[in-house]
Formats: sequence, structure tokens, C-alpha cells
Amino acid sequence: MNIFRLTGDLSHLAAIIILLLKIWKTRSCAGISGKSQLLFALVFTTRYLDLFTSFISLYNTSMKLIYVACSYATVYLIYMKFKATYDGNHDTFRVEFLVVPVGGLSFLVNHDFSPLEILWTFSIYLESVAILPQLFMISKTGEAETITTHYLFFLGLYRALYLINWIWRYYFEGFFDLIAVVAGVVQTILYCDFFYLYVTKVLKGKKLSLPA
Amino acid sequence: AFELMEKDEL
Repeated sequence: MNIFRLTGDLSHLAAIIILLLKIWKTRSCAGISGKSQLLFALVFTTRYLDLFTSFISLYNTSMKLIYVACSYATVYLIYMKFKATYDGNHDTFRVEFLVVPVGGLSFLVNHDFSPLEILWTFSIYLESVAILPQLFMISKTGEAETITTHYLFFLGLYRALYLINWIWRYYFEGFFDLIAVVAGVVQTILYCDFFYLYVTKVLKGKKLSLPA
Repeated sequence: AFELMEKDEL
């Protein structure tokens, strides 16, 4: 464990908690893409099946359980409890265009052709594009609530910190996982224009509104 | 083959 991975995990946890609290406190999921949250729940489900097969550490197991629990709770709040506030008209990204290619790629490019490894690879590839429905929804509505931008900032920051973690681990431990690194680079690049808007607008107290 | 490193990352 190194500081970059730890702050990355905490940034990820912060994003998940911010979103869950935003929906719970405001009793509304306006501006939130339910499709992205479904994809994240799928990412955690397919990645953390090793909860049943191997124990790494209390930290590892507890964080995985928290991530899975919060992501399912978020999906429940969006599609059940606060369904009336779900903005389905703007959450129209065709997720099958993500899941099918990612599913195919995870069969073609993986470290080992075993069920757990293919599911892990699927979750890594899927996570790199899972935010697209949310970014697409913001581009359609032309704006985002400030709390939603903080959620996206921490979510994007987490994988950027993981990239530094992988540089650190390559240099000090000789650890290198090409699949995770390539997917992580793609994932972080997708946030770049959002990061620019976040720094130039939200951090200056303005509302995030895209040129419609 | 690529020896499978234990997946210790989240």
C-alpha cells in the first residue's frame, strides 16, 4: 500500500458517499445518470467476487463491501425510492454500446482465460467507460448541480491517483498490469474536459454550465 | 504464462 493508492481509495469512497448523501438528503436524483450507477454496480459485482474466494486484508474486504453496498443503495434510491425524480428523458445513453464491446474485449484480451479473471477484466474495462452516460447526460442538460461536480471530481481523481500508484509500484515493486493501466489511462482521459470545467468554473464559485 | 499476481487493489 502506498499513499497514492490510499488517497485514491479515499477519494473513490468520498465520491460514492457524496453521491449517496446528495440523493438521500435532497431526496432527489435529478441530474444523476441511473445508467452510470447501474454500470458501477455491475463493475463492483464482477470485480469483487473474490470476496468469497480470498481474504487479503480487513481494509481490502471492508472497502469492497462498502463499495458494493453503497453502489446498490444508490441504484435502489434512483430506480425505486426516488424514482419520481429520475430524469429518464436525459439519461438516454445506449449502455449496450458499452457493455457488449467491453464484454467481447474481456474475452479476447485478458491475463488468464478463467471465469474470475475474465470477470475482473470485464470490470476493469467497464469501469473505464462507465461514467460516459453521466457525462453524456450533463452535456444534454447543459448543466450539473455543484454537488454532482464534486462527486465527479473525486471519482475522476481516484483513478488518476491510481495511475501514480502504478508508476510507484512499477518503480519500487516491479508490479505492472497493462490491462489496468491502459483502462485507467482511458478512464482518466474521459474526465479531462470535465476537470478543466471544474477548475475554471466550479472552483471559482460559478455553476457548471456547458455551452448548450 | 503470466503468473497471476494476487489482486490486492480495489
